[in-house]
Amino acid sequence: MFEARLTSGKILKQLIEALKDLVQEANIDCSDDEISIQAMDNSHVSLVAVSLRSGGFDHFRCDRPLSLGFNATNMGKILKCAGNEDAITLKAEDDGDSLSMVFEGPNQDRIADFGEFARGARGSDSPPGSRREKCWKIDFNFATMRGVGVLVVIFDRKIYELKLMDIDSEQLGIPDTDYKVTIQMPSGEFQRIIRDMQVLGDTLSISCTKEGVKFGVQGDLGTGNVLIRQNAHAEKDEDRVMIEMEEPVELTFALRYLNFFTKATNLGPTVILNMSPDVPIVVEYPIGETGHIKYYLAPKIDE
Amino acid sequence: DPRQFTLLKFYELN
Repeated sequence: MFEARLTSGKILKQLIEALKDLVQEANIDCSDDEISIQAMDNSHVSLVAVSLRSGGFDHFRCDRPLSLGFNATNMGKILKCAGNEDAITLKAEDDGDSLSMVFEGPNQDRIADFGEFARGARGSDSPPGSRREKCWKIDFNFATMRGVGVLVVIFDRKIYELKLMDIDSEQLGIPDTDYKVTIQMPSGEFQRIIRDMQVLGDTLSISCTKEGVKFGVQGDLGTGNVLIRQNAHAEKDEDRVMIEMEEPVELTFALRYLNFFTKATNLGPTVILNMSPDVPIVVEYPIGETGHIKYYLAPKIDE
Repeated sequence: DPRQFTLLKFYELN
């Protein structure tokens, strides 16, 4: 039995949006300390790796390791039915062939409160904003809906079943790597650079020197260059640009893939780029304290 | 133009 409830279901919606253009099918691997996804695109040029730690869920139970094979487009379609404020619970039996997804609206907690306090709350002196006052408001809503609690629960809880599939996933063994360059910058700024550079060409060079990080593109239309300098003392954490460099690195990449990666921008204010000479770049979006989505992209190399 | 490599050049399949 696997069961996990994420209060901020939006994270799951955004995660699937962030990978569904890159991979069609993948496994959600569930263990007692995390759920993870690792999948390559069809051409094996890029890889996406997701990790959500069990501690980031408000309920998590996984009796034994499970691999749940899913079609990303189909899961995306179902997750579109969840509101941005909904909590999402995932459930799967050990030998089942479907994944149950339960979406609960943000009023769900208050409905639970109603059940708990209903009798005592009527007519009592409750300070403004207290749970008992909320009960009165919910009571009013019940009356206008001409219903009872059960009706509201039906309206506020949606249950979907996604068919699962057997997927032979090719797992890449990615060694722990000390990268020569680590760049942390605002994810929105990275997204804009990638979007703008795509107007000019297909290949982006990323060059990190003492001067800063230079993003450059050359195309038939002309050339574009953007220089980002370290700005470790910006007022807001999310505006900071931090560059750690052991040695200068310059690599080139296909913009098409980098553009796919920026679909994860909504997951957090910060993106981290890790680079070393002649190895894949890692583009990481931390997801609060819950986990991360990382993309690996093989470089283009002059032969 | 530089050549696009795949990840299989850098990492082993498990």
